[in-house]
Amino acid sequence: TAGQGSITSFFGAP
Amino acid sequence: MLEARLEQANLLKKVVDAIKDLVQDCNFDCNDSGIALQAMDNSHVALVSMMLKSESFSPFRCDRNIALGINLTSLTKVLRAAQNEDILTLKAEDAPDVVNLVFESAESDRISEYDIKLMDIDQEHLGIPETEYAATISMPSAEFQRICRDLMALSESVSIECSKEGVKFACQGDIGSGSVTLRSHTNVDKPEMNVEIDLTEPVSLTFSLKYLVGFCKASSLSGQVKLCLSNEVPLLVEYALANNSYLRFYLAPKIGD
Repeated sequence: TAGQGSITSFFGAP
Repeated sequence: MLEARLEQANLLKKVVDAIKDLVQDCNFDCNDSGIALQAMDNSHVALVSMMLKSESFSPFRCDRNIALGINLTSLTKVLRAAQNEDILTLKAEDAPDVVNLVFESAESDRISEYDIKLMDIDQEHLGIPETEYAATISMPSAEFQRICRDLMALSESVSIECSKEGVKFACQGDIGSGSVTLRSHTNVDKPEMNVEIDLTEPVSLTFSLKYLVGFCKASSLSGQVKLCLSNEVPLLVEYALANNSYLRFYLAPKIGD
């Protein structure tokens, strides 16, 4: 089954 | 100091109601452009981004940047004391220990006043990159809510496929499978019923329905919802509010198969 991605792997520190 | 007066308490009640199950303790960042909030859920799968522009308040005054660290369960308890149509004023000093909320009934001479103790919240602020999304879908928010609820009865996740044929929400579960396909649609008499699909390239992504159903608690804030998708980036679910204010949710896609 598909795993759940994490927001922090797409949006980093500004 | 901060002084922000909302014509109707309803707006803040609905916003807090829509996000309180996703995030618990948040900083309300106040500056002269308005009141903003950004917070991730505990599992870092979803991110809430709210912006209430200064134009949404009348009057609005904020001389310097103030972060109001508020527990949303506490805020909900206090907002329950406000009638939907009450005028709501938020007040805070420059280095506040509390935020002050005043509810005024337009119809009677009743004035309620509450203070909520503030928290020191060390929240990491994420940079959200400007994204040219491959597909942008505007649709009735009630329709999106219904699709998510219906499909969640069958499965924990939904694939959203957008092509020139339309947008297809599909799921597979133990008892079977289901899908809902929408095509662009214009209703001249009721523009809130419009479905608009703006596509630059086909997209297919899978998301957790539990989160999408949670986002749909914001449906009463706006007749339309906007879904923005690109392959392999988080989905943006946006509820536009008056005066360019907004409530946005970002949801990380499911990865691999």
